[in-house]
Amino acid sequence: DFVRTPEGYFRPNTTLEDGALVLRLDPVSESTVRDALATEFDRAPEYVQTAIREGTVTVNEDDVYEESRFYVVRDGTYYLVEPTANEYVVTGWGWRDPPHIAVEAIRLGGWIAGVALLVRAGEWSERGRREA
Amino acid sequence: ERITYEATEADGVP
Repeated sequence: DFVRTPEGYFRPNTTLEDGALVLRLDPVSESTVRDALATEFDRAPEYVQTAIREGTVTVNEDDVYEESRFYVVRDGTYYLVEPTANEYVVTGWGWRDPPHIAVEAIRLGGWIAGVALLVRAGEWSERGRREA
Repeated sequence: ERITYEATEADGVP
């Protein structure tokens, strides 16, 4: 909607003059651009309002329509609200996630069973050779 | 996944 140049902000404007389309860039003030881009505080999502009131807010991904930045104006002050950190939380295991000691016990049990199986297999093959 | 948003006062147009 706007063009930013070192000379300032401009808004594209087209007019039809004698059958020709004339494209102009009309200068606009920065405050015009700010007002056009900024969302009114009352119309911002609830978590964005909380972030402005308290400085930060943490929300579940499911509660966010789109992970993006917000440019918000509240009582003449402009705020930028942007995601700064994502925390991955393992969900779905819950109580089924075995405690560390249980995992160690299962691992040890596997070793013992494996060694016992090797010894037993050796005995069986020895017996087979003797009977042959 | 949890997302943290931070609000800062913006001096210019972002």
